Amino acid sequence: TLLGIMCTDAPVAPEALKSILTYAVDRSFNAISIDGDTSTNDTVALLANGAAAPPTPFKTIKESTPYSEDYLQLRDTVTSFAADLASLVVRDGEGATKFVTIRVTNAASYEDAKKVASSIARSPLVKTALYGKDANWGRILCATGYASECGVDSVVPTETSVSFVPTDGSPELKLLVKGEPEAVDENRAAQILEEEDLEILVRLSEKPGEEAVYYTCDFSHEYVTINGDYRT
Amino acid sequence: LEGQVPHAKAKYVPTSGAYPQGFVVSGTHVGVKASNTRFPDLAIIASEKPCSGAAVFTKNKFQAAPVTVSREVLQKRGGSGIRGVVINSGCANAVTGKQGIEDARSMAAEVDRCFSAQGEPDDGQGSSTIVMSTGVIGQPLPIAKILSKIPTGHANLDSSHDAWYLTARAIMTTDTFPKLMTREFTLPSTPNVTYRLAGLTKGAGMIHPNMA
Repeated sequence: TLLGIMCTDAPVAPEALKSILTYAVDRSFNAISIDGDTSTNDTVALLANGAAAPPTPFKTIKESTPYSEDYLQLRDTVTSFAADLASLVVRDGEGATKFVTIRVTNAASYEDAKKVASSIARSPLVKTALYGKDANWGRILCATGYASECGVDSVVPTETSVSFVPTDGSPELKLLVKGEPEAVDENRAAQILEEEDLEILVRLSEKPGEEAVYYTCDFSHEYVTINGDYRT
Repeated sequence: LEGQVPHAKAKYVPTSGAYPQGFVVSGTHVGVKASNTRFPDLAIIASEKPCSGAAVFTKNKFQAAPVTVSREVLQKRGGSGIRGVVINSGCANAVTGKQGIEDARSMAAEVDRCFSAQGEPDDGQGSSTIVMSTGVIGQPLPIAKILSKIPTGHANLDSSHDAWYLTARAIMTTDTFPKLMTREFTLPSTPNVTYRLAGLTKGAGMIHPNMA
């Protein structure tokens, strides 16, 4: 189960708080996967008491159209904060040895990008390959492909590219370019997969489009041990 | 609790923080799971004054009792006049029928009663407390034990880093470290005012959230 509570001393009206939380959670807690199971209890709450607001004038942040600068700033601050909190959950995934960012770019829509990222993030075969430090782009591509069953239209095999992006700032390792496999430097791949953090980059097209990010971890023997022992 | 965090995870656990004004928290040992003889497993997070509140909940069709009760609290109040959150770990109070709903309401009511006992007026809009539970599914809450410790948790409410740490510890299940963060920020209209955010979270397994 995922639980989260965020508290701020900024002054925020209830309707603004609700839309800020929804926006933030869609890009953070709703964008993580450890084992693909959705709990009966998942809840994230956001409280705002205005205790730090100057007494006069007391400006409460309200949702409005067009959105105020304060609203947008607070929304983006809460979103980035929630993403950092959600990342901690992934880092503590049962039995996890890796923290994996899945970035899907150039999709026809944000929803398409997120569905593809989610499909990869919950694939047991992708996750066991990551545990085994195997640059198995075939499994990544497979999970990308069956996302179409969830209504994704923007996956075109001949336009899809897959890379590993190291977290040390060095160049990405291209595994597949526009549907064609690259000659992979296995030593370089092994080096990248040795690190705790890794980014998988999936470009659905060469044309600019929407992007979504998902956070996940690998699947290890320890996950089975923990959950084989856990009793209801 | 020293020495409980695995060495590799220690870098993710803060030793201090800039916490938002007007929030007080506590982590209290109840022993929801009989095997837990020492760790806090009851958390209270409260605003010293009524505040705005919002929450998103699982879209799983089998929603636990605290999910149902918390949604009712927020809907009834329109997100205003919220005082805080009470959470137990060790038992999810999920798939526990009508008794589960009653138990979740009792937890919220006991926190409300503690605030009333301080002399705070009842605004007549029902409970102002959000409830959460986490742990095993399908078992009834040991509600008497939990209710008996809520006054202790209320009495221990505090704004210190140690209190926030214990609170984050209290919501853990199979987590290996408490997940707690703070951040300071400003807003364009009041650049000289520093606001704060504090957050705590838990989760290690059964994690693929889809909340609305």
